[in-house]
Amino acid sequence: QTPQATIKRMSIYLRYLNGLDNDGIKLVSSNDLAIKLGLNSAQVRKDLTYLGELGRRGVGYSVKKLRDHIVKILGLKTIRKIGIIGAAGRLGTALAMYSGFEKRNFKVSALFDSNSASIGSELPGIGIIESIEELENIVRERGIEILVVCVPVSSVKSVFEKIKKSGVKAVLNFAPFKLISTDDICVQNVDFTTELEALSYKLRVSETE
Amino acid sequence: QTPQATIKRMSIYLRYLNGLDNDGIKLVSSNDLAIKLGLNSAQVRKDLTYLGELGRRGVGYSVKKLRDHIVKILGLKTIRKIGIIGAAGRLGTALAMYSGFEKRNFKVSALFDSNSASIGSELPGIGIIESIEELENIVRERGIEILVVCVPVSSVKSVFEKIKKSGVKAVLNFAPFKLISTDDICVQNVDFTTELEALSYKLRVSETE
Ligand SMILES: NC(=O)c1ccc[n+]([C@@H]2O[C@H](COP(=O)([O-])OP(=O)(O)OC[C@H]3O[C@@H](n4cnc5c(N)ncnc54)[C@H](O)[C@@H]3O)[C@@H](O)[C@H]2O)c1
Ligand SMILES: NC(=O)c1ccc[n+]([C@@H]2O[C@H](COP(=O)([O-])OP(=O)(O)OC[C@H]3O[C@@H](n4cnc5c(N)ncnc54)[C@H](O)[C@@H]3O)[C@@H](O)[C@H]2O)c1
Repeated sequence: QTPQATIKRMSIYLRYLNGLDNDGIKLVSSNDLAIKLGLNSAQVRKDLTYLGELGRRGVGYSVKKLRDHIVKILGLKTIRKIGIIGAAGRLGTALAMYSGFEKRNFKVSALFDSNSASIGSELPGIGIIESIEELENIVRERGIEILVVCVPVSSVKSVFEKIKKSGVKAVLNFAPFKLISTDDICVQNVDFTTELEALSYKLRVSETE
Repeated sequence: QTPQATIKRMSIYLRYLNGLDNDGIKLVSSNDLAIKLGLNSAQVRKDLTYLGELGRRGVGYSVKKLRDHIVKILGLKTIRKIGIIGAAGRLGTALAMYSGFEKRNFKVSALFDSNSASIGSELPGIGIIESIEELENIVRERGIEILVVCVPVSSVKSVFEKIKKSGVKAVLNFAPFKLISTDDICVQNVDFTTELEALSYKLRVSETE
């Protein structure tokens, strides 16, 4: 398994390479990647070696070849179907409506909530909000691979019990209660506070310099 | 400067140590940290050495001492005031209402939006939504240190121009347009898709095993 930090950099390279490809740029150097992305150039060279892409000295790396290689490593060759739990809530709706997912191979294919006033209503252009009680059936019928949890902390344990029965293999959890991966389900917990703490660290560094 | 991945681990240690302290636990071993947090134990030992905390072999590390040291490194000894731009939107409101920030030293101290129907209305328990035109004045008056950007991509450039004039030192950007740090402002761009790609990688690894 590759360290998380390396995988995160792969996502950053992928976004940049997609941009270059859109602009019709064919070649990129490891230095260009380092400068544009604010990364350490020795780290970038190490990553490119890991990727196995052999660029030619002085010529650079093929943008398309690098991108396709990263798509393969990240398992993005096929569309990954995601389901949003808590879809009628603020965070759930914002995530369901976010157009960035589609551009990067993730398709919101199911919306779940427990609020009877919202079940049956539509998020325009995305789909109909279903009852959380239908989770197991719909995950199997539609082949949902990742469930995104945006429910209040009071509901997260009971929701996770339902998720375990659904057969899904991956969960992205935004509720502030750490869910633990099982043998069958890989869990990633997200907390924006970590991003704020990274900024606070940088503020502290600039204050004490 | 410490690498971003190390800073991210500091946040993870901090959350866990806060939990231990709440439960009245006085000591923790590097092994315990590694197992509970799913980290590599050599990495944890390296981090603890970096923190300079001298645990006694066989006894472990003081939970309070470790936590206080991390709080100092992350610059969290004082409350960091944050402002939310796009506060009337789905993501902006979800972030403003998120109780997790307060527990970790971040206080939502200003709410901004451009939608005249929302300006003057209140987010219960948080505050009044102000006009984006007041950004400069309010950032100075209230000593806002971090601005969180949750506006549509069509508005993000013009909002960043206003931010540059406000004197704020740090920005957390959720809009899908990469903002670049300046000499005075440190920017952190957030994209949940990166989290989904990390999960997709793990799914691919488990599929090919
Ligand atoms: N990780 C972070 O940094 C961060 C930031 C913001 C919000 N959050 C968290 O995200 C979650 C959602 O926040 P929000 O502001 O959107 O809340 P919200 O109240 O607007 O939305 C919650 C939704 O979950 C639904 N729900 C409740 N119980 C359910 C169940 N058992 N099954 C299915 N749906 C259920 C509700 O009906 C509602 O639609 C909260 O846990 C909040 O703490 C985390
Ligand atoms: N990074 C991610 O993974 C991710 C996920 C979800 C949403 N998003 C992004 O977050 C942003 C907000 O999403 P949302 O669903 O909350 O959208 P939304 O339309 O619900 O909210 C946007 C808010 O910004 C306000 N606004 C527009 N122009 C403004 C300006 N010049 N100054 C101040 N306020 C202004 C609007 O009035 C509205 O209240 C979008 O850019 C979206 O793409 C990112």
